[in-house]
Amino acid sequence: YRLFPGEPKWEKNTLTYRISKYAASMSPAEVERAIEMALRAWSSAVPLNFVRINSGEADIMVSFETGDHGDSYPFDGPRGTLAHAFAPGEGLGGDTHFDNAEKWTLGMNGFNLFTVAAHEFGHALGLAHSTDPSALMYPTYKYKNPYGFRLPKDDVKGIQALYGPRKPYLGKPTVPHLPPRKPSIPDVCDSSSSFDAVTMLGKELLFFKDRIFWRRQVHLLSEIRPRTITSSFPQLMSNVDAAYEVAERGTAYFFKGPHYWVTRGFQIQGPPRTIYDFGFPRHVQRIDAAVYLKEPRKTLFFVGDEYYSYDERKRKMEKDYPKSTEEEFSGVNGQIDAAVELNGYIYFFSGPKTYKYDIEKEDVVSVVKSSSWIGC
Amino acid sequence: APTLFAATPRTWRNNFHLAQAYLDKYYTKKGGHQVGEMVSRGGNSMVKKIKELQTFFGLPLTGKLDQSTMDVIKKPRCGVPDVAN
Repeated sequence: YRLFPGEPKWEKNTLTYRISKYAASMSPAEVERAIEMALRAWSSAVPLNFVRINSGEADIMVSFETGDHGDSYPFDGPRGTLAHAFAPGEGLGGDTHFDNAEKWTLGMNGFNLFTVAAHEFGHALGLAHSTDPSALMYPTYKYKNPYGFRLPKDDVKGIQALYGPRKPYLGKPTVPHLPPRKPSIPDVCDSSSSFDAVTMLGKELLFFKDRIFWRRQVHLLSEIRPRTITSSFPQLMSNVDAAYEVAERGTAYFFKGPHYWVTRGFQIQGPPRTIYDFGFPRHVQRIDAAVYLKEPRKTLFFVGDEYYSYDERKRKMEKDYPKSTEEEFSGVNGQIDAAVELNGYIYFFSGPKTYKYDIEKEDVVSVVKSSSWIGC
Repeated sequence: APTLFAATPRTWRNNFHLAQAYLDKYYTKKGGHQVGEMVSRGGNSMVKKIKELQTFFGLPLTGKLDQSTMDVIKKPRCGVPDVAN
C-alpha cells in the first residue's frame, strides 16, 4: 500500500458525506446504496463513522461530473478515467468525483459503482495507489462483488496505518448466555463448511455432507430430516463429491473420486463407471461439483478453479474447456463445493456461503448461508 | 532515441498519443490542488516515465511502449496519479 506524502488523514472519526449530483445511469436509491456499502467497507476496518447529510458542505462531497468540472482534472468520456478523489483536507479534500459518461451499475453490466467508490474513498481517507494487484487500491478497474466483500489485506494494513484498527465492540456485557440450542441438526448448523453435493431428485432437493444427506421439498422448509447415505444409497456409503439430475431423463448421476453411479430416483442402475466416460482428461481424479442446465441441456463440471461443459444431447464434452470459473462466474468467490439449478438461477455452494447466480443477468444477485437450506 | 515500440505507423501514432496523455495524466507533476503526484527531479523524458509506469505495474523495464505496457494504458482506471506528492 502507499500513503500520500505528508500522510494527510482526517483528525476526527465521524465524517459527513453528501451526494450532491447523481449518476445518469442508476437510480438515486441504487447510487446511495452503493456509496453506503463502499464506505462501510472501510469503516469495518478502522474506527471511522460516516454520516450522510443532504445539504451544505460535507467532508466528502460525492458527485457525478462530466468533462471539465472545475478541479483541473477533467474527465475523458466513456472508459479511460472512471473517477478520482482528493486526499483528506479542507474544501476539496476528500471530495470524490465519478465520470458521469460511464455506464454505472450495481452489477457487472457496466462499471460497478461499489467497486470504484470503495477505491476512491480509499483516496478520500488518505491512501494513494497500491502496487499490489490484489489490492482494492490498485489503479486499474477489476470488478468486486459487493455481497460478501472483504477488504483485501494490503488495504487493511494501509488504512490501519493511518487510523489504527477498529476495536471490537466491548460495550454492554454480552447478552446472558442463551440456553443451548436444541441440537435440531447435530453439527452442520454450527460448522462453517459447505455441502459435498446438492442435486434435485424428482421433486426433492438432496443435500449431501459426509455420511449424511437431507431431503426437502424445493419450496418447503418443513420436514427436513438428516439420514445416512447408506440407508438410501448403500453403494455410495459417504462423501459424495458431486451429483446432478437430468430431469427429462429421470436419471441422476452421483460422483465419488474417479467413479460415478447412475440412478433412477433412489434406484442405482448397475455398477460404478469411470468419469472418463464423460471425456475428462486423465489428470482429473475427482469432480468438485456438477450442475445440469435445463435450457442449453448442458452439464457444468467444476474441478478446482476451472469448469468443463458437457453436452447432454450429444453426450460429449464441449471443446475449448476447461475454462476459469472466476472469469465466467465472477462474483462467486472461492472453490465450488456443490451447485444446483432452480428456476433460472444457479446456486453455487462455496464454503459457508451460497451464491444465487442469475443466468440471464450473468450476475450474483444474492448470497445466503449454505446451512439455511436445511433449516439452520 | 530508441524506437518506443514496434507497431504499424497508424497504430504507432495512436498508441504514442494515448501513451503521452496517460503519462501526462498519471506520471507527471501538475500545479493546482494536488490530488496526488510525486515530485520527480530534473523533469521526465517519456522513456523515463514509461519506466516509472512499468515499475509500478511490475512490467519488464523496457522503456518502450510494448504490448504489455499498452495493455495497461488501455485499461479503465482511477484518475488519481500513480506518483503522488
